[in-house]
Amino acid sequence: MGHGSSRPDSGEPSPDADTAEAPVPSRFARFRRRLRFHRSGSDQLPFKNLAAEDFAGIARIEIIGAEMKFKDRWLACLSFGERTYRTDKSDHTEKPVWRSEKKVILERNGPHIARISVFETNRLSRNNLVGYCEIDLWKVLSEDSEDNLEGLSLLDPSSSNTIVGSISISCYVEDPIETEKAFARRVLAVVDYNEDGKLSYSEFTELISAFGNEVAASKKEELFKQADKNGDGVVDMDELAILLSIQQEKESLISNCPVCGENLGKYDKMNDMLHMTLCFDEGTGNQSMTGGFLTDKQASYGWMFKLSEWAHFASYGIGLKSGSSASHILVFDRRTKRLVEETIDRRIILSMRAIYQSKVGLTLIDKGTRDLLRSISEKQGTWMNSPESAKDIPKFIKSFEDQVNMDEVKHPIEYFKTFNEFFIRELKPGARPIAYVERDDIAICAADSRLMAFTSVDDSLRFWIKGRKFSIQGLLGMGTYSNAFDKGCLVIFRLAPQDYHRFHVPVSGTIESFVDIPGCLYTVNPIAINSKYCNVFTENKRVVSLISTSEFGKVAFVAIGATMVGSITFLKKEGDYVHKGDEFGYFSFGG
Amino acid sequence: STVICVFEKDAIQIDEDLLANSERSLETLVSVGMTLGVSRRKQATEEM
Repeated sequence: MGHGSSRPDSGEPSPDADTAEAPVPSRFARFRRRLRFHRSGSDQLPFKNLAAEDFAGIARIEIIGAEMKFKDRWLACLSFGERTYRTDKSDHTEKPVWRSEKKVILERNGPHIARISVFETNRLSRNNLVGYCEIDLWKVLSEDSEDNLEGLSLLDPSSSNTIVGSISISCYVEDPIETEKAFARRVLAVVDYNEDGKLSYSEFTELISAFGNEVAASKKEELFKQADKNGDGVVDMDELAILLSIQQEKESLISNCPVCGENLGKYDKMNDMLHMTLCFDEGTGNQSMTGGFLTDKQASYGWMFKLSEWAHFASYGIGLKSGSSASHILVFDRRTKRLVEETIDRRIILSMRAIYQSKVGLTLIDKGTRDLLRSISEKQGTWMNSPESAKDIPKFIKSFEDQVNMDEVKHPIEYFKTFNEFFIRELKPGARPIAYVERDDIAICAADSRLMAFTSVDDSLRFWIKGRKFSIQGLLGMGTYSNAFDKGCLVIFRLAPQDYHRFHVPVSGTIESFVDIPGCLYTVNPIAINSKYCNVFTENKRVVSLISTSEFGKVAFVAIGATMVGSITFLKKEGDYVHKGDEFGYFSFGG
Repeated sequence: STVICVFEKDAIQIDEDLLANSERSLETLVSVGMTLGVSRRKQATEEM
C-alpha cells in the first residue's frame, strides 16, 4: 500500500512516540526543497478557490505511445487550460513509447479540451510540431469508465484533413468521492512505515506534525482516540478518512501541505485535498510529465531553452508587454480555454522594442519615420495588388500552418490573383456562426482577433493602453465624441496577419455616419500599445462610424489602420440598416 | 489593424470571461460571431 517512492531511505531512523513533539521530520523538508527548486513562478499548482459545485473530478491522462510515419526522437505535450506538460524524449524510432501521465483538475465551467501535440526533436534548433489531437474530457467523464483511446489520429497542424500518425492515450476521470478516498490512502501511506495499512499512535502523531498542526500532545491523543473508532489501538484507512473528513470541517487539522509546505486552510477542505492530491503526485515522481510550461510551443523548446530557463520563465509571464517580456505574446483561446503563443519574428520583436519602447525610437519616428511608415505601407500595397504577389500566398500559409485553416475559405488558392485578394479572403457561409442571431440584445465579436474588453477607460489604462495621451475623445475625434461614451465600455479587437481580415457588425442598427481621421501607421502590436511613449489609437489613421441601435444606444465602431495594413474599406454606407454579424468591411495592404 | 468598439455608459454587460482575462492583461482569442455581451437596457427594463 502507498507509495514506494515516498518512503524514507532504509537507513533513516524511524521516529517513535518519544519524538512525537519534535519538529517535522527532515524527509518532508527534503521534499519541499526539491519541489521548490523545480518550481518556477509559472509552475505553481493551479489553485484558486474552487467551489465544490464547480469541481467535476480529477482527470488522469496517460500518453502511452504513438505511431509516426518516420523515425525521430519524439516528445509529446499535454496542454490543458493554462498549463502544459511534456514527456521525455523517446528513442530514435517511428513508434515512440512514453507512458507518461498527469493529473489535472476538471471544473464544470472550466476548460475541458485537452490537446496533445507531438514534436520531432532537434538537437540545436527549435523542435517541430508534427501532429496534434484534441480530447474532450467531458465526454470521457460522461462515459464514466477508464478509456483507452488507441489509434487516435494525429492531425497535420496546417490541414486538419491530413493524418500524420496516430497516438494511444489512456484517460480516466476520478469522481470527487473516489478522490477523497484515494487521498486518505495516500496520506496514510506517507507515515505508514511498516506498510501494514494502519497508523500506530507514533505514526499518527507524526502525521499530525507533518500537517503543520502544532496541537498539544494531549490533543493528539484525543484525536487519535476519536479516530480509532473500533478501539483496536491503530487507525486504519477508513478511520483516517472519516477523521479527515469530519475534523477538517470543524477545525482545520491540516495547516500545511506536507510536501510543499504551502499554508492550507485558506479555502476549504476540498481545495486542501485537491492541493495535496496533486502535490503528492509531483513529490513522489508518479507524475512523469514535466510541468511549468504555459504553451506547447514553450514546452517543446530544445536544449537552448533549458539553458536559459529562468530568463525565459520571467519573460513568459502573462501581462503587459514591455522590456524583455515583449518577446512573446500569449493569448487565451476562448474556444479551447487554453493559452496559446503567438508567432512573431524575433527580428520584428527587437525592432518594435527599439522603436516603440524608447524615447529615442519615438523621437526618430517624430523626425520623419512616420512618413517612412506611410511610404513603406503604400509600396507594400502596390506590391500586394500586383499579380506577382500571388506567389507569396503558399509561403504565407506555410508560415502560419496551424493558424490559417484553408478548409473554411470560400475560394481555393488558385482563385486569388494577388496577395491582397487572398488577404481579404471571404469565408464559406456558416464558417462563423453568429451567436443568438435572432436576439438583438446580445452583441457579438466583430472580428477574428485577440480581444481586450474593459468596463471603463480607466480600466483600459490600468491594464493595457499605456500611451499617455489616450482618451475616448482623442480616439473618436470631435465629430463623433459625446459625453456618454466617456464612461462607457471599450472593446479592442486586434487582428494579426494570419487572421481573416474582414470585420463584421457587432450590433444591429442604423449606420449614422463615417468619419475619416487621417494619421500615422504605427503598429498595433501590444509592444506599442503597452508603451507609454506611443499613442497608437489616437494617432493612427482610422475611420469612425456610428451605429444607432435600439438595444445599446449609440455604438462607435473605430477601424484603425496599422503599418503595412493601412487600407480600410467599408461595404456599407450611411443610412444602411445592418444586422449583427453582417460583413461591414475589411483591412488590406496599403497606406 | 484593429477595431475598437465604444459603448455608451451602462449600455452593455460584457461577458465575464472576457473582462477577467483583460484584467490580467491577457488577450482573448475570439472569432466573429462569438458573444460579446448583453444589453443592460433590456435587463434594466425587465427588472423594472
